[in-house]
Amino acid sequence: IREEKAKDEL
Amino acid sequence: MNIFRLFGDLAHLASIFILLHKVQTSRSCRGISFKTQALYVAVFMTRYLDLFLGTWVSFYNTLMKLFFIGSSCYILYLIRFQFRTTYDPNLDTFRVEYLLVPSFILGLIFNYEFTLTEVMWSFSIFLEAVAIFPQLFILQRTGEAEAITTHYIAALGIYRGLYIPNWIYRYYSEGSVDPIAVVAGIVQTGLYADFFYVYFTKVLQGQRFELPA
Repeated sequence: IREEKAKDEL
Repeated sequence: MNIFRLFGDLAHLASIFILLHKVQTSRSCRGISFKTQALYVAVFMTRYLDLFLGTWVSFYNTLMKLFFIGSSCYILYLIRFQFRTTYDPNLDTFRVEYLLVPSFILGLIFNYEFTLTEVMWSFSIFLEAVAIFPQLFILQRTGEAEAITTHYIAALGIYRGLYIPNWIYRYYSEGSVDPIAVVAGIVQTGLYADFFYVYFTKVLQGQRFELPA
């Protein structure tokens, strides 16, 4: 699963 | 959020405003690739599916996502309807299936979870990396471009370029790496290398953007 932290990137 | 991310996103915003400004002041979309713009709509629609699934990151994040979807659709409208007579489809002949199909296959192979949203997210990352091709193809075919069109492409390249120091910064500050985004992002930035060479040596010296014969 993609790291939660990286999900803020556009 | 770090300074590279922030300025990267601002460069992305700037690129869209430059493009809108070009089309609206010249009342023409000459030299702009409808195909590249349509690919960006596909990129944003598939990447920001989470908007519609109730995932909340931040106000900034949601606002930017809505802006990118809205503005890219608006640009398509401008080219297809409002200024359609200034669009030359005979110049915009890059075959987008060469970009869509491989990006989709890569998305199926490389993803963090085999779910619809994650596969679409990966697909959007790969597609964004190559979505500029039809636009660069027009540049290549015509051999020259209006300065404002080159500023648009330069702002897009700067946006992607700034994401690289952002990832390096995040690696050291948070210990996190997103290999799919990083690899695709490096490839994407690399695609701008030739363009930037001409942009820096000509356009920023006040000369016309002209490719060497």
